[in-house]
Amino acid sequence: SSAPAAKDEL
Amino acid sequence: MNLFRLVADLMHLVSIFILLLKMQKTRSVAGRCSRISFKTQALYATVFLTRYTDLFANFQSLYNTTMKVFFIASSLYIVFLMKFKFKATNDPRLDTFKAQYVVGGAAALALIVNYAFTVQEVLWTFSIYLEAVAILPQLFMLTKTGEAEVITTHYLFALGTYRGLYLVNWIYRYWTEYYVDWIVWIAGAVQTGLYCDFFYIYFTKVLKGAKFELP
Repeated sequence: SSAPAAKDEL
Repeated sequence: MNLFRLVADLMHLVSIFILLLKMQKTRSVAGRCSRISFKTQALYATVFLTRYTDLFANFQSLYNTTMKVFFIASSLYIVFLMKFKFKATNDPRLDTFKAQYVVGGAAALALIVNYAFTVQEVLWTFSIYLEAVAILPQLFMLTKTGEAEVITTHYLFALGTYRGLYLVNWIYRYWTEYYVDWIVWIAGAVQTGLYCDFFYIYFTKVLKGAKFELP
Protein backbone atom coordinates (compact mmCIF):
# COMPACT_ATOMS: atom_id res chain seq x y z
CA SER A 1 0.00 0.00 0.00
CA SER A 2 1.11 3.56 -0.53
CA ALA A 3 3.57 4.62 2.11
CA PRO A 4 3.26 8.26 3.12
CA ALA A 5 6.17 10.40 2.02
CA ALA A 6 8.56 11.43 4.76
CA LYS A 7 7.71 10.61 8.33
CA ASP A 8 7.17 14.15 9.48
CA GLU A 9 5.06 13.43 12.55
CA LEU A 10 6.25 12.48 16.03
CA MET B 1 2.52 21.48 11.16
CA ASN B 2 -0.96 22.56 12.22
CA LEU B 3 -2.49 23.83 15.44
CA PHE B 4 -4.16 20.50 16.24
CA ARG B 5 -0.88 18.60 16.06
CA LEU B 6 1.01 21.31 17.97
CA VAL B 7 -1.50 21.29 20.82
CA ALA B 8 -1.50 17.48 20.70
CA ASP B 9 2.28 17.36 21.12
CA LEU B 10 2.07 19.91 23.94
CA MET B 11 -0.55 17.75 25.70
CA HIS B 12 1.87 14.86 25.35
CA LEU B 13 4.58 16.98 26.98
CA VAL B 14 2.14 18.02 29.71
CA SER B 15 1.32 14.39 30.48
CA ILE B 16 5.02 13.63 30.96
CA PHE B 17 5.53 16.67 33.21
CA ILE B 18 2.45 15.74 35.28
CA LEU B 19 3.87 12.25 35.79
CA LEU B 20 7.34 13.55 36.72
CA LEU B 21 5.75 16.10 39.08
CA LYS B 22 3.65 13.42 40.74
CA MET B 23 6.60 11.11 41.23
CA GLN B 24 8.80 13.92 42.47
CA LYS B 25 6.12 15.27 44.84
CA THR B 26 5.06 11.96 46.32
CA ARG B 27 8.64 10.63 46.11
CA SER B 28 7.09 7.40 44.94
CA VAL B 29 5.12 5.76 42.23
CA ALA B 30 2.30 4.80 44.52
CA GLY B 31 0.41 7.52 46.29
CA ARG B 32 -2.22 6.55 48.86
CA CYS B 33 -4.37 4.96 46.23
CA SER B 34 -3.05 5.85 42.86
CA ARG B 35 -0.45 3.70 41.21
CA ILE B 36 1.60 4.19 38.12
CA SER B 37 2.15 1.13 35.99
CA PHE B 38 5.83 0.46 35.38
CA LYS B 39 4.88 -1.74 32.41
CA THR B 40 3.12 1.12 30.65
CA GLN B 41 6.10 3.40 31.16
CA ALA B 42 8.49 0.71 29.90
CA LEU B 43 6.26 0.21 26.85
CA TYR B 44 6.34 3.95 26.12
CA ALA B 45 10.14 3.97 26.30
CA THR B 46 10.12 1.07 23.81
CA VAL B 47 7.70 2.97 21.56
CA PHE B 48 9.99 6.00 21.36
CA LEU B 49 13.17 3.96 20.91
CA THR B 50 11.70 1.93 18.05
CA ARG B 51 9.94 4.89 16.42
CA TYR B 52 12.75 7.43 16.35
CA THR B 53 15.46 5.27 14.80
CA ASP B 54 15.57 7.99 12.10
CA LEU B 55 16.49 10.61 14.71
CA PHE B 56 19.74 11.52 12.94
CA ALA B 57 18.97 10.38 9.41
CA ASN B 58 15.62 12.10 8.84
CA PHE B 59 15.84 15.74 9.90
CA GLN B 60 12.40 17.35 9.66
CA SER B 61 12.83 20.45 11.87
CA LEU B 62 14.49 21.56 15.06
CA TYR B 63 11.13 21.13 16.78
CA ASN B 64 10.78 17.55 15.52
CA THR B 65 14.30 16.54 16.57
CA THR B 66 14.06 18.29 19.95
CA MET B 67 10.76 16.58 20.75
CA LYS B 68 12.11 13.18 19.71
CA VAL B 69 15.14 13.58 21.98
CA PHE B 70 12.93 14.77 24.84
CA PHE B 71 10.49 11.85 24.50
CA ILE B 72 13.30 9.29 24.42
CA ALA B 73 15.16 10.90 27.35
CA SER B 74 12.08 11.51 29.53
CA SER B 75 10.63 8.04 29.02
CA LEU B 76 13.95 6.42 29.89
CA TYR B 77 14.29 8.70 32.92
CA ILE B 78 10.82 7.73 34.16
CA VAL B 79 11.66 4.04 33.77
CA PHE B 80 14.91 4.66 35.66
CA LEU B 81 13.07 6.45 38.49
CA MET B 82 10.53 3.67 38.81
CA LYS B 83 13.00 0.85 38.56
CA PHE B 84 15.72 2.22 40.78
CA LYS B 85 14.98 5.40 42.68
CA PHE B 86 11.41 4.62 43.75
CA LYS B 87 11.73 0.86 43.47
CA ALA B 88 10.57 0.30 47.04
CA THR B 89 7.19 1.86 46.28
CA ASN B 90 6.67 -0.11 43.10
CA ASP B 91 4.54 -3.19 43.77
CA PRO B 92 4.69 -5.55 40.77
CA ARG B 93 1.83 -7.60 42.25
CA LEU B 94 -0.57 -4.84 41.15
CA ASP B 95 0.98 -4.40 37.72
CA THR B 96 -0.27 -7.73 36.47
CA PHE B 97 -1.28 -6.98 32.87
CA LYS B 98 0.47 -9.42 30.51
CA ALA B 99 2.55 -6.83 28.62
CA GLN B 100 4.22 -9.56 26.59
CA TYR B 101 0.88 -10.15 24.85
CA VAL B 102 0.69 -6.57 23.53
CA VAL B 103 4.38 -6.56 22.61
CA GLY B 104 4.03 -9.89 20.80
CA GLY B 105 0.82 -8.83 19.10
CA ALA B 106 2.26 -5.51 17.92
CA ALA B 107 5.41 -7.23 16.65
CA ALA B 108 3.49 -9.91 14.75
CA LEU B 109 1.13 -7.37 13.20
CA ALA B 110 4.04 -5.07 12.27
CA LEU B 111 5.65 -7.94 10.37
CA ILE B 112 2.44 -8.55 8.43
CA VAL B 113 0.85 -5.12 7.98
CA ASN B 114 3.43 -2.47 7.11
CA TYR B 115 4.31 -0.06 4.31
CA ALA B 116 7.69 -1.65 3.59
CA PHE B 117 9.47 -4.73 4.83
CA THR B 118 12.62 -3.00 6.02
CA VAL B 119 14.04 -3.04 9.55
CA GLN B 120 13.38 0.65 10.12
CA GLU B 121 9.86 0.58 8.68
CA VAL B 122 8.86 -2.54 10.62
CA LEU B 123 10.27 -1.04 13.84
CA TRP B 124 8.34 2.17 13.17
CA THR B 125 5.14 0.20 12.47
CA PHE B 126 5.70 -1.84 15.64
CA SER B 127 6.01 1.40 17.64
CA ILE B 128 2.71 2.67 16.17
CA TYR B 129 0.85 -0.51 17.08
CA LEU B 130 2.51 -0.74 20.50
CA GLU B 131 1.68 2.86 21.39
CA ALA B 132 -1.98 2.15 20.68
CA VAL B 133 -2.15 -0.45 23.46
CA ALA B 134 0.68 0.65 25.76
CA ILE B 135 -1.77 2.30 28.17
CA LEU B 136 -3.55 -1.01 28.87
CA PRO B 137 -1.42 -2.03 31.88
CA GLN B 138 -2.12 1.40 33.42
CA LEU B 139 -5.87 1.25 32.77
CA PHE B 140 -5.91 -2.35 33.97
CA MET B 141 -4.23 -1.25 37.21
CA LEU B 142 -6.89 1.44 37.69
CA THR B 143 -9.62 -1.19 37.43
CA LYS B 144 -7.81 -3.27 40.04
CA THR B 145 -7.25 -0.46 42.52
CA GLY B 146 -10.69 0.89 41.66
CA GLU B 147 -9.69 4.48 42.12
CA ALA B 148 -6.91 6.93 41.30
CA GLU B 149 -5.46 10.12 42.68
CA VAL B 150 -6.68 13.21 40.88
CA ILE B 151 -3.19 13.93 39.49
CA THR B 152 -3.12 10.48 37.88
CA THR B 153 -6.44 11.20 36.20
CA HIS B 154 -5.05 14.48 34.84
CA TYR B 155 -2.06 12.50 33.53
CA LEU B 156 -4.41 10.12 31.71
CA PHE B 157 -6.57 12.98 30.46
CA ALA B 158 -3.54 14.72 28.89
CA LEU B 159 -2.30 11.45 27.42
CA GLY B 160 -5.68 10.57 25.94
CA THR B 161 -6.21 14.05 24.56
CA TYR B 162 -2.81 14.03 22.82
CA ARG B 163 -3.74 11.15 20.50
CA GLY B 164 -7.33 12.35 20.23
CA LEU B 165 -6.06 15.65 18.84
CA TYR B 166 -3.84 13.71 16.44
CA LEU B 167 -7.05 12.22 15.00
CA VAL B 168 -8.27 15.78 14.37
CA ASN B 169 -4.85 16.63 12.87
CA TRP B 170 -5.17 13.68 10.45
CA ILE B 171 -8.65 14.75 9.37
CA TYR B 172 -7.32 18.28 8.80
CA ARG B 173 -4.30 16.99 6.86
CA TYR B 174 -6.47 14.70 4.71
CA TRP B 175 -8.74 17.62 3.97
CA THR B 176 -5.99 20.12 3.21
CA GLU B 177 -3.19 18.02 1.71
CA TYR B 178 -4.77 14.62 1.00
CA TYR B 179 -2.48 13.10 3.59
CA VAL B 180 -3.30 9.40 4.02
CA ASP B 181 -1.69 7.04 6.51
CA TRP B 182 -3.95 4.10 7.32
CA ILE B 183 -1.60 2.53 9.83
CA VAL B 184 -1.41 5.55 12.14
CA TRP B 185 -5.06 6.41 11.55
CA ILE B 186 -6.40 3.05 12.64
CA ALA B 187 -3.89 2.64 15.48
CA GLY B 188 -4.64 6.18 16.67
CA ALA B 189 -8.38 5.50 16.63
CA VAL B 190 -7.90 2.35 18.71
CA GLN B 191 -5.59 4.19 21.10
CA THR B 192 -8.09 7.01 21.64
CA GLY B 193 -10.95 4.54 21.87
CA LEU B 194 -9.31 2.86 24.86
CA TYR B 195 -9.65 6.14 26.76
CA CYS B 196 -13.38 6.63 26.09
CA ASP B 197 -14.45 4.89 29.28
CA PHE B 198 -11.88 6.85 31.27
CA PHE B 199 -12.92 10.15 29.64
CA TYR B 200 -16.54 9.47 30.59
CA ILE B 201 -15.66 9.00 34.26
CA TYR B 202 -13.20 11.91 34.14
CA PHE B 203 -15.77 14.36 32.79
CA THR B 204 -18.69 13.16 34.85
CA LYS B 205 -16.85 12.76 38.16
CA VAL B 206 -13.34 14.16 38.47
CA LEU B 207 -14.20 17.52 36.91
CA LYS B 208 -17.08 17.79 39.34
CA GLY B 209 -14.72 17.40 42.26
CA ALA B 210 -15.72 13.83 42.95
CA LYS B 211 -13.15 11.16 43.47
CA PHE B 212 -12.23 9.04 40.48
CA GLU B 213 -13.90 5.76 41.34
CA LEU B 214 -14.80 3.04 38.92
CA PRO B 215 -18.44 1.91 39.22
